[in-house]
Amino acid sequence: RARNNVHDEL
Amino acid sequence: MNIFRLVADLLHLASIFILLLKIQQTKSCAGVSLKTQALYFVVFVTRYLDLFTHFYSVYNSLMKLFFIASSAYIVYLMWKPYRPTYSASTDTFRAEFLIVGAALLGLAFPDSWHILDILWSFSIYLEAVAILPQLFQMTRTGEAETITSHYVFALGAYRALYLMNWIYRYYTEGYMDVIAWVAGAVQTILYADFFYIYLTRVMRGRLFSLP
Repeated sequence: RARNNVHDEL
Repeated sequence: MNIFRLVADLLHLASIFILLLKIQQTKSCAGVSLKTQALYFVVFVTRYLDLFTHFYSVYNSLMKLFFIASSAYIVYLMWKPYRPTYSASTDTFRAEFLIVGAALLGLAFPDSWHILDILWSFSIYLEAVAILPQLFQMTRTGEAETITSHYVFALGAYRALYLMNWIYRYYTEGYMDVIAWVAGAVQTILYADFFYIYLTRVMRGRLFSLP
């Protein structure tokens, strides 16, 4: 993953 | 996906269509804050850079593309073809303070030190306050066209539903996102006054006008 945290919300 | 989030996203979409309808029907962007619209464009561009790094779902990607494209289009409409109708003299909130403040917060409290997460955090903080120029403009003029107040109401309702979505997700998935929660709560609180005036006046068929 490119980022630590995945933000699945808009 | 849950019902709160889905309806919230759809209200967000609806708010944009309401705004485009207002501009097209009245052939004017009077009473619409260009600063707020430009801030939303910055919010979407800085938040949705993960379009290039992450794939969540077709729904997610299409919504992101729509929000970026529609906010760019609205800024374009206000900047070029409808420029003569823009009420610049009442759109005087100092938006640069909001950008600087959100940038400082993003650097002080980023989601992580990855560049995309810093930009994501910045966009969350900026979105929380991006409506302020619009609310300020409505306060300054003392009233707004009914359709403009529908637009702001749809946006506020979208935010309120996101709060319910987070409560639901916390209990069903153990989902936590403190940055989004705090910024989202602040954002929703900013609409409190507006909601009150909207519900007591506009819903009764009167113009949005301050008491």
